[in-house]
Amino acid sequence: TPSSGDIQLTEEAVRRYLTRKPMTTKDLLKKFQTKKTGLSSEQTVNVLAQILKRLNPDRKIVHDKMHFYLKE
Amino acid sequence: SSSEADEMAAALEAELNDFI
Repeated sequence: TPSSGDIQLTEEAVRRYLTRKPMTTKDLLKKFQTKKTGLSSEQTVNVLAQILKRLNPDRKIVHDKMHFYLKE
Repeated sequence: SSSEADEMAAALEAELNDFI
């Protein structure tokens, strides 16, 4: 097993985080750091963008920042 | 580094811009 594969950037993982609480893009990127997933920065950005487009989360502004969230 | 995180967040937001 790859040492860098302890966290996986999947739609299900993103869904779980966004159902729990609203998050910014930066919050999400912190959850899926490249050193934890083994993906490159570019892959992380691309995959996360695809997942967010599919999930189509609701958005709200908290402390002047766009946050994404999903209702259960 | 935090600047790399900032760059990634900016790239991600740019990717999502059309969509948002």
